[in-house]
Order: sequence, then C-alpha cells, then structure tokens
Amino acid sequence: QLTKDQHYQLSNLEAAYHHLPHPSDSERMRHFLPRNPCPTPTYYPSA
Amino acid sequence: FDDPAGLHEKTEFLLREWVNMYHSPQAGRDSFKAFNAFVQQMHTQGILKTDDLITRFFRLCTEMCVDLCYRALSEAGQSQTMIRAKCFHTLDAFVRLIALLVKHSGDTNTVTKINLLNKVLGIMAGVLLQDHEVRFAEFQQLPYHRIFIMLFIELNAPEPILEAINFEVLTAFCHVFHILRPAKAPGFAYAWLELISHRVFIGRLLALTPNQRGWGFYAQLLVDLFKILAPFLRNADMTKPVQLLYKGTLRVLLVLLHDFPEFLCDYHYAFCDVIPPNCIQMRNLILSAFPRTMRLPDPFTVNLVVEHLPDINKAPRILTNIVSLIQPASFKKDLDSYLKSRAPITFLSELKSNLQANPQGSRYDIPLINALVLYVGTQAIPLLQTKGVSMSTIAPSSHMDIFENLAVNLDTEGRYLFLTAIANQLRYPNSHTHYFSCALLYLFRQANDQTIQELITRVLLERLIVNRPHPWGLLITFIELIKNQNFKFWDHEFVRCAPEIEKLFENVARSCY
Amino acid sequence: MVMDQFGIVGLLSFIRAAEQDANMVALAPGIDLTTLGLNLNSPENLYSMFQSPFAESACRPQDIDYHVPAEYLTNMFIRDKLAPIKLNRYSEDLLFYLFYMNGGDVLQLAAAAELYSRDWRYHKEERVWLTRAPQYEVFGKTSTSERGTYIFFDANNWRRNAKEFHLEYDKLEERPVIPSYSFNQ
Repeated sequence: QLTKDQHYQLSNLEAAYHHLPHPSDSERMRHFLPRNPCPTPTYYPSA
Repeated sequence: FDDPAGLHEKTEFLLREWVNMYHSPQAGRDSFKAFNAFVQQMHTQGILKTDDLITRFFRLCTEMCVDLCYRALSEAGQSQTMIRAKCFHTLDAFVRLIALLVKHSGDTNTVTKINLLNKVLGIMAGVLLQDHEVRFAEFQQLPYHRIFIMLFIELNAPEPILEAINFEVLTAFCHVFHILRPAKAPGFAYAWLELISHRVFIGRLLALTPNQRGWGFYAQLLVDLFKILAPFLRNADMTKPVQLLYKGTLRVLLVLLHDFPEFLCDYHYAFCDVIPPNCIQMRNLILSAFPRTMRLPDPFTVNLVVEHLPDINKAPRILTNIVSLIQPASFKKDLDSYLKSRAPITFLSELKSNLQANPQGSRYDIPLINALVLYVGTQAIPLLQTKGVSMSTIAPSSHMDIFENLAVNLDTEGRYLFLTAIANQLRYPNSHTHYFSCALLYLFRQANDQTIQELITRVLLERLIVNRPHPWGLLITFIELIKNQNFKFWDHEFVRCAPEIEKLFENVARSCY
Repeated sequence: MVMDQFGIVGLLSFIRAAEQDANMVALAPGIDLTTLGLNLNSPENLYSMFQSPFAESACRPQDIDYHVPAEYLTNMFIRDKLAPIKLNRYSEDLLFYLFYMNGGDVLQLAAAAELYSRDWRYHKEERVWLTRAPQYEVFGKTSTSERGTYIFFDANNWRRNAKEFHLEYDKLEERPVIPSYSFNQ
C-alpha cells in the first residue's frame, strides 16, 4: 500500500500535471519572435 | 519573522528600481553600469549593512517575484505567452541582480561569492518549500523554475570570474536541487526534471567538469528521481501524471546512454538499488550501457567463446561502497568468516533471517540482498584468476555455497529478489558479467527443484520480452541456456505451461537462433 | 510450477493484464524507445540539442541560447525601430523557411496561410508544397482530380522541381486557419 507521504506526493504530482513547464521557460525571452505553440496538422513537419 | 519596520517597502522600491534599470537601454554592457548605481542605492537604503538584512532583502524579493507571478497566472483572458512575458520581465531582472552580486562580491575572494550564492539558493529553496506546503495543489512551479534555470545559465557564462568558481557553483546548485528533490516538493517535480536535464546542466556536470567530478552529484539526483517514481511504478500505478514523469525519465536516460554510457556503467549499482524490480525496461536501459571504446561481440555469433574475449577478465568500476551496505557489522563479520573458512556453521542456516526485514512494501531487505550478492561474487572472482571463471571452476566454493543456500532456502519472493540481484550484473563483457552468468547457469543446472529453474527462467525472460535495449550479458546467458543441451531447457514443464508462454519462448529462441 | 506472482504464470498474468490496461503497457512490454523523439543514431551528442524531457522533438536551432558578446544583444536598442512582421511582404523562400523551421507554432500556420494565398497547396499525403507550373496545360480534369505539370518544393534540397503529377483534390489541404487568440505580432 502507498504510505500517507506517497499519497500526498501523488496528489501534488497530479495537480502539477495541469500546469507543466514549457520549453520556453528555460530560454531567453524572445521579444521579436516568441514561441507561440499551437496544435498544427499531423501532416505538417514538426521538427 | 520580525522584519524591521519599513524593510518591506524599501525592498519593493528597490526591486522596482532595479527592474526598470535592467530593462533600460542605459543599463550598459551586462547591466554593469546599472548595477554600480544600484549598489549605491542599496547602501543608501541600508540593505547591505548586516548579513541579516541582506538575507531578509533576498527573501522579500523572492516572495515579491513569486507573488507577482501568481497574480499574473490568475489573470483571465491572457495567453500563456503574455503571462510568461510579464513574469519573466521581473524574474530575469532579479536573476541578473543576483548573478552580479555573486560575481562582484568579495572582490577576488571566491569564498565570499560562493557563500552568497549558497545563501540565495537556500532562501529560494525555503520560500519554495513553504509555498509548496501552504498552497498544496495550487502551487505553481513557474517562478522558481525560471529563477533557478536562468541563474544557472548566467553563472555558467564563459567569464574568468565565473570559471574560477564553476565547480563550487555546480556543487551549490546540485545541493539545492537535492534539497528540492521530488520526494520533498512533488509539485515541483516536472520543473525539477527540466532543470536537471537541461542541456547546459548536463553539459557542465557530465562533460565539461574535469575528472568526472560532477558525476557523483548527478548520480545522486537521478537516485532522487527514481525514488519518487518507485512506489507508483512498483504498484504499476501508471496514471497520466506518473506516465509523463516516467517517459521524461526514459528520455533523460536515453540521452545519458547515448552521450555518457560510462556514467551509467559506473553508477548502475546505485540505480538498480532503487529501481523497483518490475521496472524492467528502465533497468535494462541502464544495464545495456557499455564503454564507448568497447566493441561488443555479436551475442548471436555461432560458437562464441566468452572466456576468450579480451575484456572478460577486467573488473568494472562500481562507484558504490557495497561493503558499507552489508549491515549489521556482526553479519558482515560472519559473512567474511564463512567465505574464508566456511565457519561458523550456523551462518547458512541463519542467512535467510538476516535478509528479511520489515520495510514497507517488501518482506526482504532488497538493498542488503543486492549488496550480499555483489560482495560475494566480487570476493570469489580474484580467487578464480588462475583457473579462470567457468561453470566448472566456480564450485565448489564457500561463495557458491551461499548462492545455493539462498536459491534453495528462500521462498519464491526471496529467490526472485536474489536471482534479480544476480541478473543485475549481466551487462557488457567484464569479469562480473562472466562470473554471474556462470553462477546463474550453474544454479540452473544443479537445481534439485524445478521451481528454482523456473524462477531463473522467469528472471531472464521478463528482461527479454520488454522492448529494447537488452544487455549483452543477458542475451549470452539466455542463449547459452536454450542452446546448451546440458541444461535440457526445452524438457521443462514451465516452457509449455500455456500457449502464450510456449509461443513467447519460441519467438525469443527464434530471434536468438 | 510456481503459482504466485514470481513464476512464469505470474509473468503471464501480468502480460495479460497489461494487454487490457493501456496504463500498464509502459511497464510491460514497455515503450518503443525510438518513438520518444530522440535520434538515437546521431553521431553527435544528444544533450546539446535536448529540448525537454517532456518534448517530442529536439531543440530547433533558433531555440539554443548561446553566450554571445553583449554587443550582439541589440534588441533592446532597436526593437522600436523594427518593422512589424508582415508575411505578405516576404519572399516564398522565407515563407518556406518559416514553415519548416517552426513546427508546432502559430508561425507555421501563418506561413502556410500566406503560401496558400500565393496559390501554393500542401499535399497532405506527399507532405509537400506544390503549385501549378505556369504555361503548362492541365488535362484530364474531372470533379475530383486533374493531371498536369506542377512545381514541387523540395525542402531537403531547397529547390523547386517541375514534374507531371496526377492530383487528387481531396488530398490538398484547405486554407489553414490561424487561431485568433495566440498570434501576438
């Protein structure tokens, strides 16, 4: 069985899952052409 | 507690001033001109008078930056890009201030600089942990993540002042990341993994720091990562948040396997000690690592004679003090005595009870079993140097007595854990892989009970049926087991106990043949 | 045979359970590690282009920060003087560059929309941009397809190639739609 501490960890992990870090959080700010992620069609090149 | 009257207002004023100065075109190269002017203001406001005031100033600044971010994040109708721009506008300025204070404090006295850095990092960790505890599910990682990563990048700029203190800077960050490990701040776990897998962080710790001095720190951080995942993976409790963290971990391990396989080789023992036994693919990933200078012979080579391989007698590095893991000291003493002279005679009969413990989740002391297996094996290998390690030379011996005793007297769970410990040494060609491969095959051949043979087969099979990679030592051991007629592998009942199992063995054997 | 979770039957039970429960597949039989967005055959180090443990692809070149001389960081001084980004002013080459270098970004959609306005069409199956070659007749035209000579943009070699092609209209992408909330420029 999970301990009380482990249940607490799982709850926090689940909460954090809803606001994940974004790669741009680790990058210099780009004023001119910032990242603007959005869903694109699967047939477009992604990388 | 008890901030002096007016300090909050002064700090807010100074922080606003600095943010404006930082973003001004007149700030000068690397904001140095602005910094000089600002330090004067800090003196005027009395902030730099005492250590206590400096500490409170940083704490208040951190809290203000964090509060600003929470307010921005709660504003409706703003895109994520706009919110981040707002937050980073202040956070990046604050980071620059810290970096400049660290760089320019104490003149050439590096101790002063590092003390200041440790102080600031400690303050941030404290604010984070308190915030995490108070807000619980509402905790936001963004401000802390941004401050830590941008500060790390700034303090790893290629400047002489910073190069002179680089190792101490790395140590300070590794220390604070260990304090903020996911077990302590699970709401920060995803950001934490981003931090420790950042390309600059990995580059500095594993590639650029001479003599692999950063490797031990990084190994500790990976152990911290495995420890948060362990209970959920052990229960196969793969909710989406856990899956995401697990996949992220696999990505990091793949990068390490590709770029720094020697690192995984050196620390494989410490990692396998904390990875649950059912995390087979993740463990295989680590065990598959081999030195980049080594060319692995194809395990499917017909008539491969493992004993003739050039590296087969070389001992791998194990950077864990396994001797210290064999506790209590009286047990270690008896173990050494038995290995030397097969005395006391009660050692074998008491062995099982020494391995049983009562930690939550297991009836056995898994780290002790792992340490015992590796220790006994590494004690045996030097004694076989003249004869060479093979199935015919490893027994009879006091070492194999212990292994046979464990195979026979433990229950199925204990046997499984014991055999897993042996299988964890089946890696690239080296003396440990060879010895433990022979030991496993010897136990299979000598077993007077088919259940032991079944368990050995189970331990090998479960590692083979998961997706790649598979360790070289695992492959050659299994190939030997199914091809060598002496083992009569295909005559056993468990090979044909169910159509899926029969098919599984045939598929694995087909790929082996 | 061993009848608890540690024997062959136990392993079989776990495999069967994993077939029913998608959440358990990650443990057994595990994940195909070649699908995690890392080029495991790369002769170069992976860590220097590693974007994030949660990203499906490596860093784009423009995302990799580097310590450059402070004099190079001119944005603060000239940003007010920079012309706003207007894709309809840019050459086709630049549009293709923006399209291919900004996967998963609004800029990719915006570049695609501008190329569409200039009569380029994206073939969803071939995954390539094409346009009718001028001065070439189209023949075999039906309500669903046509045959003719088209200019294809070869992104790997960065050149335009003319070739005959049987074009099915339903394979062409419609005009790309840019989400209104996100494009800030």
